[in-house]
Amino acid sequence: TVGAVACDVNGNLAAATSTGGMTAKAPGRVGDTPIIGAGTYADNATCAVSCTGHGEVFIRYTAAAEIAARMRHAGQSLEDAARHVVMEDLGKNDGSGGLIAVDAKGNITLPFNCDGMYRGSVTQDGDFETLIYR
Amino acid sequence: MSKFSLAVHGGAGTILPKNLTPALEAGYHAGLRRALEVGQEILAKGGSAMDAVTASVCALEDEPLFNSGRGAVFTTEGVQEMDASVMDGRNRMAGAVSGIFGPRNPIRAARAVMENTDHVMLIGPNALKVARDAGLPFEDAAYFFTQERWDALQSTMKMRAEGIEDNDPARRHG
Repeated sequence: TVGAVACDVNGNLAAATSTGGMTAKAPGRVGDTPIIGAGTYADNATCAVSCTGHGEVFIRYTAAAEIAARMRHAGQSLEDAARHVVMEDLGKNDGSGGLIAVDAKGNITLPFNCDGMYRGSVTQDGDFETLIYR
Repeated sequence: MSKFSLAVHGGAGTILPKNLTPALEAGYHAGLRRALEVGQEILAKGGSAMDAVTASVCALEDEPLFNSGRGAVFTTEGVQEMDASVMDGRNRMAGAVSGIFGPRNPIRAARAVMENTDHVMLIGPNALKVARDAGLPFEDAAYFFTQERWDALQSTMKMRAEGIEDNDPARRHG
C-alpha cells in the first residue's frame, strides 16, 4: 500500500492511498485503503491521514477518522491522537501497521507498531527524509 | 500562509526484513524520494495539497517496487485487484475505486470519481467507465506484472498447501 498526505501553503489538507491488497488475498477482499475514514481521511479542521497495515482492523476501528475525532473532541495534538490509535486501538487489537498524518499547521507524524514502515517526508524548509525501520 | 509539508508511505507487499538486501533498500529509498520530490515541487509553487498527494501517489504507483499500480500483488486466482481513494480536506469531498484493473494510476481513477460523479466509491465496470471518460491511460496485464510479486504468490500458496502457519503480520499488510 502506498499513500501521501499534504498541507499546502494555504493550510489545505489532502490524503491519498492506493494498494494492490495483500499477497494471495481472496478475490473481492477489500481492505481499508478505499474506505474513507478507515484508510484515508482529510479535514482542514483536524488532519489528513493515510494508513497501511492489517486492513480489516483499520476498518473496524475507523482508524483514520478516529485520529480526527480525538483532535476535534478531546483537543489532542496530531501526534498524541495518531499515537493512541496506532499503539493502543490498533496495536493492542491485532492491527499491525502504521499511518502518515499531517495537520493544518504542517506538523507531520508517522507512527507504526510493526517492524518497519517505508516512509518519507519533506517540509517547506527542504528537509527530505526517507526511512524504513525505526 | 502556512508552511507546506508532505509525507508518503510505500509498502512493498510481502517482503520480510531478512529478505531486504542493501540494493533493494536503496531502491525503496530512491522511490520514496522521487515521490516526495514530485509532490514537493507542486507545493513549492503554491500548488494544492490535493494535486501534491495525487502526484506523489502516481509516482509510487509507477514504481514496481511498491504494492500499488505497477507492481501490485496477486490474489489467490493470480490476478491483480487495485483499490484507491482520495479525500480533500477543504470540503470533505472524497473519491474511491475498488477491485479495478486497467487504469495505469488507480489514484487518478479515484480522483475522477470525486470530481466527475456524485458518488464517493465506485467498483467494477462503472469505475472503469469513469476512468475512461476522464481520459485516463490504461495498461495491459504485462505492464502491471512483476516476477517478484508472482513468486511471492507462489510461495504463499505453497505454504498454505503445506499447512504452514505464518503469523508474521507483515503478510497481512498491503
